[in-house]
Amino acid sequence: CSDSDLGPVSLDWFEELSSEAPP
Amino acid sequence: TEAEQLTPVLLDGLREENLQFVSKLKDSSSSCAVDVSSVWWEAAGCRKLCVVTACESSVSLWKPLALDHWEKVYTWQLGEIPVIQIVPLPDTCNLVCIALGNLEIGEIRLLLYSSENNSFKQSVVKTGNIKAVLGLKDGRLVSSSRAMQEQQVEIVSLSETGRCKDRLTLMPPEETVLAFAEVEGMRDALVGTTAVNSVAVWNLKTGQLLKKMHMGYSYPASICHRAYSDSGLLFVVLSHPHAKESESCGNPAFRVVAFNPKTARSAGVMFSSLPPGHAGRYVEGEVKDAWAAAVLTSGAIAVWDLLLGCCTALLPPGSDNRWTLVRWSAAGAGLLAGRADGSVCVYRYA
Repeated sequence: CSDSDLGPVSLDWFEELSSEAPP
Repeated sequence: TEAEQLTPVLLDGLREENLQFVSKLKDSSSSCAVDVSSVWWEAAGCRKLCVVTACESSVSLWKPLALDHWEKVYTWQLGEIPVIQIVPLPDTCNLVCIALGNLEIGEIRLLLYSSENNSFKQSVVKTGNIKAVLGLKDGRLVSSSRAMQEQQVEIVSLSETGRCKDRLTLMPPEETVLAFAEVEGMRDALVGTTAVNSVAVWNLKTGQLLKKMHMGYSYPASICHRAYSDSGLLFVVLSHPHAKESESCGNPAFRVVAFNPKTARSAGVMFSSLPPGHAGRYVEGEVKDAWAAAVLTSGAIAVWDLLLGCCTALLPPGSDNRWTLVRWSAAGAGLLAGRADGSVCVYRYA
């Protein structure tokens, strides 16, 4: 799923960012 | 003339009045209202939605009586540090949280009733140079504070008796956090707006700072009021005390901005401005669900429907007694409108 201005979106953004961010 | 002042004006295009006057309470001993809020309060097995009024040196609890009358239940005297604001704690009962200080918050205190010794009491939750504080669901309180160059962002969990059960430090951004908003429907997500116009996103369970997204300088000093996630985007409702007036959107009081947390890109979704012919800029206000209300520089109160994107009600200022405060009630569609003389009018919005 993507939006031309906002870039590709993810429904699981919170979980994905939590797994990527430093603890 | 007072009846006229209490009656909303009908805006063009609206067929019916959607803000109805219900009742008025006035503290005869107070003339310095700084904040108003509502709180669930249980006494003798009966839980009622009460009103809390604050002036600089005291906070009063009012319970509803029949025929739209109000009775003062208790007044907490607070000593030398002035009250700055009431901090609503969603989903709690018999707890009032207040912020005290000079210019900025120096202390957060809980006001409560102790059944153990059958008395009203107060307890200090936090002290320091506190920049922002917000009550969260499940009896939690988040605050940002500064000590030297270090910023601390902390969550305190409160028990029903007002004790601090737990404290968790969140990873702070470099810049000062000026406001917080829970992300609705996501218990562990929190957003905050910062002094350099960024939106920060935290994981409340782990304390991680997940993302910082800049929103440009067209609307400086933006304050977040509400946030929700939908279709992979994070929608944030912001107020804009310093927004520039433009022909297309007038003086926007509130704005809904969509952020993509994965890319940190953003786009404006909707403006909430006054209808043409009405003057005034945003002074202070509050958002609940899709309803936004603000006191304007003209001394009027305006209400917007954020789904429709339009102003739906306007309370005009009195000739010698302007509106200074507006808060949504903790339950239902109640609106609390306060004046500097300490009087509070309760309206029903439908």
